[in-house]
Amino acid sequence: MRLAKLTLSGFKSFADPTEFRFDLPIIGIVGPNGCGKSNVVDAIKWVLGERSAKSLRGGAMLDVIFAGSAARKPSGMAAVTLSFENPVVGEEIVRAERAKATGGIDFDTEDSEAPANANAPTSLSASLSLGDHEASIVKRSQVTHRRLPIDADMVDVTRRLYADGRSEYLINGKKVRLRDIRELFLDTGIGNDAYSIIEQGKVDAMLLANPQERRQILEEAA
Amino acid sequence: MRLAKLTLSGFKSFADPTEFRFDLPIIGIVGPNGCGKSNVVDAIKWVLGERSAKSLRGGAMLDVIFAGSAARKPSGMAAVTLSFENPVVGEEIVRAERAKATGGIDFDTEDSEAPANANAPTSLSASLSLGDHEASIVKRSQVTHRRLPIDADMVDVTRRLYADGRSEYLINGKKVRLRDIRELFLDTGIGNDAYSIIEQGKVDAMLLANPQERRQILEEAA
Amino acid sequence: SRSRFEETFKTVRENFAGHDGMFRRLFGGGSADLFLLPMDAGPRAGEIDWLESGVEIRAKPPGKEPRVINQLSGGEKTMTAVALLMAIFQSKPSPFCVLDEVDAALDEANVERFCAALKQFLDRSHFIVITHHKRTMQSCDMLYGVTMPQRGVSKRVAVKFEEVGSDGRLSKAATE
Amino acid sequence: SRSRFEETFKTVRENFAGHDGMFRRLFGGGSADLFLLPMDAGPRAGEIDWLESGVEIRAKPPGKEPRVINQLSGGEKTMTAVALLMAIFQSKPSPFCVLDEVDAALDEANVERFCAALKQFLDRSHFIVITHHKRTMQSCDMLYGVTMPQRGVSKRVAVKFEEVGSDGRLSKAATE
Ligand SMILES: Nc1ncnc2c1ncn2[C@@H]1O[C@H](COP(=O)(O)OP(=O)(O)OP(=O)(O)O)[C@@H](O)[C@H]1O
Ligand SMILES: Nc1ncnc2c1ncn2[C@@H]1O[C@H](COP(=O)(O)OP(=O)(O)OP(=O)(O)O)[C@@H](O)[C@H]1O
Ligand SMILES: [Mg+2]
Ligand SMILES: [Mg+2]
Repeated sequence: MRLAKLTLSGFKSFADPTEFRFDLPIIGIVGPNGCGKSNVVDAIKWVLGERSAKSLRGGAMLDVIFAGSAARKPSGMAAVTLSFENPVVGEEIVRAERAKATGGIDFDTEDSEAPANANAPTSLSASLSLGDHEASIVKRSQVTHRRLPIDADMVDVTRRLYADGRSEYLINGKKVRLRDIRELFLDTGIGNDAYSIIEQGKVDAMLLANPQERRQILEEAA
Repeated sequence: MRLAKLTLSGFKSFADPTEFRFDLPIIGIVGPNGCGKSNVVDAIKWVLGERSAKSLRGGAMLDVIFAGSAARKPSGMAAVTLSFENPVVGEEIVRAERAKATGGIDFDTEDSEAPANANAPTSLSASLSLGDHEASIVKRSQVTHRRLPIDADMVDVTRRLYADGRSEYLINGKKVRLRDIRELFLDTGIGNDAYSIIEQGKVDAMLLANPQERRQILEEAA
Repeated sequence: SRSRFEETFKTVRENFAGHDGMFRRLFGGGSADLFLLPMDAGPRAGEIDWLESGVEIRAKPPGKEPRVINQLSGGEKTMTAVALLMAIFQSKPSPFCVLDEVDAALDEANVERFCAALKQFLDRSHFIVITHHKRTMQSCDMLYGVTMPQRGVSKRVAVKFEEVGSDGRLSKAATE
Repeated sequence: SRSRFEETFKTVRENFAGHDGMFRRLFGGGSADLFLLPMDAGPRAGEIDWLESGVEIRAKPPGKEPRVINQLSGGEKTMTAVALLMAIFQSKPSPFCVLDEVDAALDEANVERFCAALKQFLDRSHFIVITHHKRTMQSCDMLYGVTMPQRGVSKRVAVKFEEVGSDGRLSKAATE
């Protein structure tokens, strides 16, 4: 699964619709102090389901909406879309991941009654909240043979916040709940304070953390 | 009052006696990562009376003693000396500082019984712990007409810690207590978590602090 | 589950602290360790509990004997943290990794080693790296500039390395 | 005492937030404020208490409208903190000030303004500045190098600016 592009509009200092494509392996973002580089990081955290305004450097979640400047009036909403390539992966890889997830037990027989439509929010979260963590991962990868449990080559995740406080969350254009977005990325290593986003000034957080906090980061990778 | 030089020996990575003279206004300390630059800052904090090992990046105070390396055995003690020029200042300046300290009241008559020897530890701390903060500052500057209440053009402050845990504190060669060193620098803006030492990674501490903590920093400057 | 954490932990430890692990690669030597702390209470007090024990780090740059990890310098802490992050990444790469000015405390020699280490993950993940360091910019395959030609409003521009001025500003050519 | 704090506070506020104050000087514009918070309990609830009230900061870089100070970027926070520090210093200079890599988050344009601001305090205080930035080194009147020719043992050397290599290492001439 590969990150394809990021689109933001009305998010923090990005008043106008702006797109970042991720076509090459190492992408640098550069520019003077205060121009919006870390705001791009906040946008990625936010669209992946960040719930804490403080963790986005704001006082309240409404602070992510472009608040106006000397040159512009405030925006009516903030919108961010993150697009992933989600190809079908080889069958052997799926089996290997399954074996790793379940300690070698084959769940094939159980999964024949897997939900037909993995995209509908109720069945997605239903399958993900089925008691055992490993069983759900098995269901996810078997249903679609893709890293994200959505049966599509491209997955667009969108989050919107309106100035009146109303929120919208979409996966490939379908409205879902915030928790569906968070669950979508469960166990992928991204989102949810995992190890994939190192914020400015936070690189040695893992060294300064207490032993239990460090354990949690490693459990996310397990 | 001007900083003149810093001497360290056996302090953290400075196994050998090392001297830094401060002859010019802006002095840069440069070098690769891990070579000892911030250890120089720790030495200054320590000799001014720092009591918290954690604030010196150690687990215990004994961690400031050179612990040995691939090339050397550990040291038997850590010693740091900070030397200040402490010239007599003009009479008008002393009067102005006094007026500022006491809100304009003239304490002259009271000070005729000031202790004759301002260097002995008992009289120093006795004069400094005389009830009223302002009265003591007046006594200090009148007795000596110098910024530091020591009747000498040069003031050397030394702190030593031995591997067996024994400590020594000296002002111009005379043994004193740690609190005498801390009180010596009271109200000068240095030492004691005032605003004069900004540690690595701590520059925006004042912005992130809570309103009461910020107040305390300003009170140190008052 | 216990076995999955145990397996992951051992893999990460080898990637981080092993003889050819990330720590020794980023420091050009020295040694490090990742270990579980014995429980201090409960039925398994004094023993390691794979389901409950906390994780501790030890880091020894070449030739040094630090007693606690906090004694390390700013740059040494960054390199140690990056080594651990990459060790986790090797065991379970996520689709992308965002690094916001992680090179802020590094001298040029360490920026060099950091960039070299980045290059080896290319086949599996995107790295999005925010930086003010020229050397790090040189290691990127493409650069996006972010500027504010209109006050308070961010704008994205594509940037060639030569267009980043020594004052960190993007040249006029870049902002068109 | 109340009157001394009040007088100091007003001086620092003017030095920091005034029209010719440090904030506007370091940002080339914008506005800032330093103010006391009304008490939220006790006999003076709802009012400012000169003996008890906490201190709050507001900072508005040119053209921007941040609602909370945490929204500012890394470099903007550094410049704001430096402006406040210098404002305090102007009101009560201590004999020396130690700045350990305070320029870590600054781009080159801001390092320039930071260095210019440093120069104006020369008559009263020593500044001891630890840095990896070439431009900051150029603003120093003298440079001490700290190296480790013997592993784990620090050594001080006097350094001329030309002897600091682009890799942050000190040239062979410097280490003799
Ligand atoms: N909701 C908002 N509306 C408008 N501007 C905002 C909003 N939230 C934050 N900002 C502005 O965005 C700027 C911060 O941008 P950001 O943190 O991305 O900078 P940066 O490029 O990372 O800089 P640095 O190199 O200093 O870290 C601040 O000046 C802040 O005022
Ligand atoms: N008691 C001690 N004995 C020997 N070495 C020590 C002792 N305490 C700390 N050190 C070593 O000193 C080094 C840290 O030095 P310091 O923090 O001064 O580096 P620095 O020059 O500021 O580097 P940076 O540019 O990365 O901030 C560490 O490698 C640490 O192991
Ligand atoms: Mg930033
Ligand atoms: Mg340092």
